[in-house]
Amino acid sequence: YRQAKDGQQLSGIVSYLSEAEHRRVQPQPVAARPTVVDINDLSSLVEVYKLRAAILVELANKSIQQELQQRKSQEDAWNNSAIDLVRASDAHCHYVVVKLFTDKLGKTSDTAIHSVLSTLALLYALNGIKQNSGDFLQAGLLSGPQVLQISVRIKELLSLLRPNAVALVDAFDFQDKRLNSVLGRYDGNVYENLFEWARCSPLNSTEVHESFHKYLKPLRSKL
Amino acid sequence: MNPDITKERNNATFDVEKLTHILDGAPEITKRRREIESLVLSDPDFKEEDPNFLSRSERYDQAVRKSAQMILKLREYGIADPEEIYCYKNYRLSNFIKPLDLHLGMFLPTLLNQATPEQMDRFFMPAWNLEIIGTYAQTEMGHGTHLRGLETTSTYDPATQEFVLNSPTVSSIKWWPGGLGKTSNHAIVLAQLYSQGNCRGLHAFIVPIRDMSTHVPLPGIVVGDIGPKFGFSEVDNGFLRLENVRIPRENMLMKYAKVEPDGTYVKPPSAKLTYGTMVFIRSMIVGKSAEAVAKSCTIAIRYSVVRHQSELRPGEPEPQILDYQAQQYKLFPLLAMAYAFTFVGQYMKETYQRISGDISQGDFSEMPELHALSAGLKAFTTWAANSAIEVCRMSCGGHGYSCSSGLPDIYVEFTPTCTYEGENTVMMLQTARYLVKS
Repeated sequence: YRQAKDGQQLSGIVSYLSEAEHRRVQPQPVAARPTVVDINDLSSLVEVYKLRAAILVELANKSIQQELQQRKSQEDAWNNSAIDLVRASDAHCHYVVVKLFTDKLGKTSDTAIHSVLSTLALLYALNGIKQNSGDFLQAGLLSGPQVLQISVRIKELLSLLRPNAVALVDAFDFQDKRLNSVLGRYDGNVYENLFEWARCSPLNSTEVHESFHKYLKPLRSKL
Repeated sequence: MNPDITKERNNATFDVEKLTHILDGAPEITKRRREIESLVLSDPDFKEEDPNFLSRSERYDQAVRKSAQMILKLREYGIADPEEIYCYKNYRLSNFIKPLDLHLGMFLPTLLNQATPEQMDRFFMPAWNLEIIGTYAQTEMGHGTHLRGLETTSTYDPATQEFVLNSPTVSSIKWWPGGLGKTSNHAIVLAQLYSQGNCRGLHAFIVPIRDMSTHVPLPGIVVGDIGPKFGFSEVDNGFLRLENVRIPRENMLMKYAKVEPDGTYVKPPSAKLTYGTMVFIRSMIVGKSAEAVAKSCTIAIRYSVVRHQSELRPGEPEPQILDYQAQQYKLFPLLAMAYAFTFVGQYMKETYQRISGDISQGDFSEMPELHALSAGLKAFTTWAANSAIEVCRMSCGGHGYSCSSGLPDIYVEFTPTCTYEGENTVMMLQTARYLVKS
């Protein structure tokens, strides 16, 4: 952030910090921030995640500056900003995940798979915004009505995914032995096997457990 | 086949096999992975008791047996590629971490990366043939992620050309390394090096800890198991106290940093070298996060199409619980996360391979970004996956609480990723340091 602030052009995945700095120093009213986001367009959502990360990095740095102005040492200023710093890192990582998912779509040629993966990516991005809506609203990246729109869109995406739910987990291709789960068996025969599994419990190796003779029976004679 | 789940599969709008190829990275990777899996499945030597029905020591015993057989089978099948060993080991021994994991995953690779040719001659083949069974002892009872805070000391004695290793305080006792308690007879110990009265920082020393034939702890060595844990029941995470244990100068790993016979210290060419291993392991953990969420979603979603409960419209049959929007809202965002993290895992692996190529050419320019990114993504994905597993478990109702669901095991085996290889909050602050600097 400091290098960007000094006007350096950053490279790599943090280059957005330079863009944000560049945009910040341009005279433009806050209202001009991109509040018209197409919530169905992944690349526009990636942009919104990027701006959120940039703003949270800026906020974290602002907190450090304020601490330093109160003549705190660098170390204390850093420690007193830890919550903001973790949030900034979290936002950075979230942006990276959404961006990489979107990038992956670009490399998927099969249209049916592209369609279902796009739905997943959109759900992931929109759900992330919903869960962190405070950040996006506070930064002016989204409007109240847009957040409501996102809630409605998430419900639609859930219904869209429903027919493919099992196929999407089958694609992970976990053998039953590897999954080691009665509930998650490939053949879905859960209840019969749950019963079988329980009957194998060592506790069932005898019909009457020795504790009955050791404790319960003697207890009766004492009562 | 349960008719509900058959119906679900008939509804799919895409080719599952093609998507599996994308998740594996390529069709031939899917093919090879399945070859290895069927190799294991068809091998009667690996029949096991369900760990859920065994005591802790029985689980440890079975794990040692399977690990020993796995070593033999790896040789027999000629599986030598690290990726395939990882796949074989990962699949072969199901979900559980095993006593020899650190020998294979840390001790051998550290020898390969940091031993001199002479040390390779002396240690590598015995380690390869399991005469030496090693572990990697870094974390201490009182110190973990902050490496500069480690207290174990290694003081060079020029008169005898030996290092004296010592645990000066209780909090300096090595604590947690897998395989340390009962399995290993050597440990690579990370200690603060003192030579000619100066502290030279953290360095690695090969320390014999048990007699190689009787397995009895050597003089000055206090070693054992740290006791039952939330999970990891198969592995003897151990403690190690060193009471002025002397080792020859040749036991310090000296490919980079050196101590001359007179005690003169020679610095390593670059302090960044140790970061390579950290970045590698944290990149692999991102893949682990994806796998944990993918497994949990597989269990919860398949079960949610089998289970029928309550009623949507009075008088009608009980619907599949996956038809309830509330159930979809619990599980589908996690399914999306599983895919997202799988692709991040692929990206991190590719990036690591690309950049480590640069590093071996001496180009460290991208190292800081990769280090910051891998630290942050390790924290981000493991925290998210940790809570995702719990949501999947709860979405299976009471049965999710039974070990038969597999979800408790997935949880207790996965959750340590939030604290080991760098505690997550510390990881996030490392990323923040890079962000603020940038």
